[in-house]
Amino acid sequence: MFEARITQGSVLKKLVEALKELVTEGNFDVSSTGLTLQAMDSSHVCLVSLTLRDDGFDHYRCDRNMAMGIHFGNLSKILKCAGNEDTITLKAEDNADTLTLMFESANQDRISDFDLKLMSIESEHLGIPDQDYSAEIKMPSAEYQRIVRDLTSIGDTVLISATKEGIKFSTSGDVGTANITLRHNTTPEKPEEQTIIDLKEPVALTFALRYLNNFSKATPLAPQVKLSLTKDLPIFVEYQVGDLGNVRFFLAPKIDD
Amino acid sequence: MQQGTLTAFFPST
Repeated sequence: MFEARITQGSVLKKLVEALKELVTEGNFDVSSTGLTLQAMDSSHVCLVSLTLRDDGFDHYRCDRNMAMGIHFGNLSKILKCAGNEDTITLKAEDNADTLTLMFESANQDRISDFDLKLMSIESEHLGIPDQDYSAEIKMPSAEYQRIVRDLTSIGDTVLISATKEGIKFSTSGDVGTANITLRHNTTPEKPEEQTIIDLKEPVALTFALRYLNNFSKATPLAPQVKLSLTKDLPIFVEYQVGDLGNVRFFLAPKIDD
Repeated sequence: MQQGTLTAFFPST
């Protein structure tokens, strides 16, 4: 038996909206410690890793580990039927072929349930090493979203360079070129409006803007985003989802021919 | 430049 209840159901809606274009399907791995998902896009260029801790839910129970194969487009269709203020409960029997989603309105006067058909998905699991990165940048998630959106209108790839001057995003295309530099800025009173650059050594890497732009669909989940960079390694883009957990994106760099 | 794949960086487990 698996059961997870979250009062703030809109978080689940936002999570699935953030993932569904990047990965069409994946396994929700549930255990007594929470719900995780690891899924790569079809070209194996980027990876989404989602962790929702058991204690982040208002109620959580999982008697045995299960992998629930989810089609995110279908899950999104069902979650669109939930109100933003609804409490959402996920439920599945052991070895079930469906996941039940129950939506309760805030004043309990409307209760609905939907069964999502589960899939059998063979997924490749990658071991992501814990490591120190050359540069870690925390910035407002809306700022990150604006930068990658603006640059996507100019070019296809972005060179991200972190130096002691700041972090520079550069692109070029048919229109011309663009450079946006962010400096360390801890003056805003609100921590979520600050830009904090932790630089161990300068680093410069090139990435496909299409994916970085896609990661910014997670913006509604968190006020800040963290970018971590190390030479010749994938970029790591992380959103903390309150006390519930996090959603992490990894994107392989462009490499010289 | 060529697009790398993640499987070249992270081992399969």
